Amino acid sequence: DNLSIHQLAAHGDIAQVKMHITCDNSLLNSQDERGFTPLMWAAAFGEIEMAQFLLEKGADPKTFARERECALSLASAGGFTDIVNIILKHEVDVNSYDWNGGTPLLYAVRGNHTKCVEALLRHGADITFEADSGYSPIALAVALGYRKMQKLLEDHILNL
Amino acid sequence: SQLSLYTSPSLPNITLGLPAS
Repeated sequence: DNLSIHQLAAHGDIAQVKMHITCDNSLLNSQDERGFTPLMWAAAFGEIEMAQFLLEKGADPKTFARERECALSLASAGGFTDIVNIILKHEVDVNSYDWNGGTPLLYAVRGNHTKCVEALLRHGADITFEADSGYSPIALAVALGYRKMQKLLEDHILNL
Repeated sequence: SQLSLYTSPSLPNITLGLPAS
């Protein structure tokens, strides 16, 4: 039971996380060796209640890891729509771009997560933002053969 | 119960395996 707060967050162990931050509140936004916070671990592993709990305790969803990864991108890449929506209730940059060459929208398209894409577009995600390889979200959907995703993105552009 | 350790989160390379656009 000497797991780090990051591992506990990933495992959704709210009781243990609560105990840790009660003893040392700075752990709430502590970054591991790659810059990932407990919220990022919870977002990456789809732990909805944990993400909600951490944010209620004051976890900062705007924190970037070493390569500018953020909780929103991790949740979008994993297709965890509930967590995407929870994070979007906070003031975050929906178009944050990281050194891995992507935005939350591009990660959601890559993973073919249509519900995440809808949530991001509703919050103003920039559909023209290209990955550093030059792929726009639509070009990515076409290249990956994601027909439903392609139509969703095309319909969004038509409605702009 | 012994919890298994998760590996550190990572983001996928978005255009891995796709032709240069």
